[in-house]
Formats: sequence, structure tokens, C-alpha cells
Amino acid sequence: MALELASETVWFEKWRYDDAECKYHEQKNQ
Amino acid sequence: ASGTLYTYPENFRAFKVLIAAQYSGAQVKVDPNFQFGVTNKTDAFLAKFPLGKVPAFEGSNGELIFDSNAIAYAVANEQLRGKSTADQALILQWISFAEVELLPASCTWVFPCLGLMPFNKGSNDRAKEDVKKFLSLLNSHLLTRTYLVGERISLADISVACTLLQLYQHVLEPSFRAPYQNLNRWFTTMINQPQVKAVIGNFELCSKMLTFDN
Amino acid sequence: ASGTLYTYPENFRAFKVLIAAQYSGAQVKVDPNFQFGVTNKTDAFLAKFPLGKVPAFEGSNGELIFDSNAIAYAVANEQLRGKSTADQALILQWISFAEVELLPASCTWVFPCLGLMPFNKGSNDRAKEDVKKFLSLLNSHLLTRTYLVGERISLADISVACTLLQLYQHVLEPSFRAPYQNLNRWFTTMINQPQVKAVIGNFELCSKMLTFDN
Repeated sequence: MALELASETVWFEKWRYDDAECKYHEQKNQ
Repeated sequence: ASGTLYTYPENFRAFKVLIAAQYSGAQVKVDPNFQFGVTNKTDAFLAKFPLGKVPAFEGSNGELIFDSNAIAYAVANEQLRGKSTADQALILQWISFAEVELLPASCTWVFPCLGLMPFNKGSNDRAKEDVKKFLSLLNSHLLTRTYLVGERISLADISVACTLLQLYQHVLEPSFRAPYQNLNRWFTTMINQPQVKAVIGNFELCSKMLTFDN
Repeated sequence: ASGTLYTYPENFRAFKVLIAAQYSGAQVKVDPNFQFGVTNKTDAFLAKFPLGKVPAFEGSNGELIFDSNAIAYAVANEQLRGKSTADQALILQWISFAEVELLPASCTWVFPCLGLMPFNKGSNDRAKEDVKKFLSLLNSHLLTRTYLVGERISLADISVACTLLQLYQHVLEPSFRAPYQNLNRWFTTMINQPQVKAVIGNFELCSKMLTFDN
């Protein structure tokens, strides 16, 4: 079970990329 | 569409497919000889499914599908897919929401507690905040609704419920889930549907939040 | 479906919606007064779209959709959505593939090069390998096909092409993309479609791979 779950495609760091994208476009638009 | 599903047991992504088939009556057979880490690394499997990921589906007329949401769609019926374009769009919205928003936050919170990956306090705290935001969104949406889209169960409910399983199983203890009564009601309705029980069996709601333990 | 799209400029997720509308003829207007970081934090916006994310869509008959793939589906037409259930399932497969596989690898590679994220050699190398695997999958699939699903352009092509934009713009320099001729042909066909050009303008393929520079 552990081996299988650990192999799942999950974007764990997604929130970091979301924040980076947000910050970039907020600055660009202000 | 009927066919063969390749997956390991207890795979929440495969649950979506098997539950959809329970509602539609599609004949979907899980390959009993499939061995995760072995079969999906063979040339024969990779020739059909180059990414080597599961669940993967081989239809009885040869169609090959490698994404769990697409497989669930293929084995579903019109009710589950949505009757109108407007409903189909909203069903796609919740399927995407489960995959793109719910799942990353849920796994970032639960996986370290299951010992599947290292614990990082910053990520864990952020994941908990995100999960609260998503549960609250679902809870408000379900204040006036029995199901996520339209009047009957659809792929939206199946997809979101299967993606919530590990949260309700491991970390949403009674005090944590107390603010989300509409969502809890909906989730309990889902796991008690005969077609869902037939696939995931009896589901035990979390009584004590699992925490990371060195 | 016609209505108003809330987004910041040059948002590849919004491109999917606007290109779909170019094909279907749906009247989709980008709100010129929307200011990212301000409007999407107002109570009025959050009452409609609690996650505060963009793109977000408000249909002329009041429907509210907060996911880019669902919005593109709503403003599309039958050709783009897929005529048969089998095609619709495969279109969903490629939409999911773009979201779940392509995008994470693409962002992990490109964001640090754009200075948006700290650089991590391990993640960068892994992302490059993943991108190669995904490009190769698409390249083989397109050896015998003009479009990803069926004989005509669909939401699958629009979604995958828009998700590939930042790779072809910043890092897929000629030597890197040389092994993927079928994919390059398909991508070039896509960016030269009048309906795509109308939204993204003239697209310049990468001539020199962007690398992280301290």
C-alpha cells in the first residue's frame, strides 16, 4: 500500500507555484 | 464501455471507475494478475500505456485510456456524465477541483502522517489551511443542494467523494469536521450508497486525527 | 454560453477559454476593469468565486464557473467537446494529462528560470526528464494523427497546446525539440490556426533555452 500510494502523481509543491504565479501577476498588474 | 481495469487494490482513483460502473452497469473487471511495480513495467503494458501509470483501462473493443477521470467517464452513463451542457461543464469543474485543488492539499497533509514522505511544518500548515478552505467551499455549495450538480448523483460527487476519502479516514476527526455539517451529510450519503459500498466497503470516519510521529 | 471572463492578461488558462470561444462563436468578454490582486479579493467577487482564483466565468444567464477547463467546455461547441462518448472520454484524458502531468513538470522547469521560484537542481533535472517523457508520449501519439482525438481539433488540442506554450516559448530550443517532429508539426499547426492566433498573437518558438541565472 505504502509503495503504491507513494508512487501517486501528486503535485505536492503546487501551492508554492500558485503563490509564485499569483505574486508575479499581481505585481505585473499593479 | 466494458473492459479491464489495471490497478493496485485500495486505489481511490480506481474507486471512481468502479463506482461509476456500479451505477451504469458497465462490465469492468479488475485484472487479478496485475502486480503493481511489475506488470506496469513490462514492455507489453508500456506499449499500451507508455506512462506506466494506474489505473489504466483496456476496453473490450480495444480502446486504451490512461487517466482515471477519463476512464470513469467512459464507463459511466448519461446520468453520471450530466444531461445538459451546463451540467456537464459543472461536473467537469468539480472533477478538476478534486484533482487540481483538493488532492494536492490532502496528500500534503496526510502522506507525511502515513510515513509516505518527510514532514515539513510549513507545507503541512498550509495544506491544512487549504483543506479548510476547500471543505468550506463544498459545505456552502451543499447548503442548498443534495448533490454537487443537478438533482442526482453524478461523476462530480463520485470524484470529489473518492478524493476526500483519505481525509475523512485519517485526519477529519469530529471536532475538525464539525463546521462542515452539509458536507458531512453529503459525504455520509455518498459512502452509504449501495453502489459505493459495493466498491469501498464499510467506511470508518476518522475518530482521532492522525499526526506525524517521528 | 456567452458571458464575462475574469482573468489577468497572458494567462494560458484563459487562453483555453478564449480559443474555444473563437471556434464556437460564443461571446466571451474579458472584463477590462478586472485588476488581479484587487478585484478578486473584493467581497463581491468572493461571493461569486470563494476561492478568488482566475480565470472565473460569469455566464449571461448567471452561471458561475471557477475552473478553466470547465469554462472552456461551457463556451465550446459540439465539435470541440467531442461527438461520441468515446471521443469525449479521450478528450477528458488529454485535458487531465495537461493538468496533472504536463503542467507540474513544465512549471517546475520554467518557473525558476523566470526567477519566480528558487532553483533546485534535483527538481529541475527530474522535471526535464518528465517533460521529455511527456513530449515523447505526445510525439508517438501524433505520428499517425493530425489531432489528439478524432479527425478535427478539440478541447484536447487546445488544452495541451496552451499548457505547452511556456515550454515552447522558454526552453524547448531547436536541439531539445528535434526528437519530437510530429509534436512540433502539430504544435505549429495549432499556433497558426486563425482562432488561436486571434488570442495569443504571433508565437515565437524558443531559439535559446532559458537557464537559471543567479
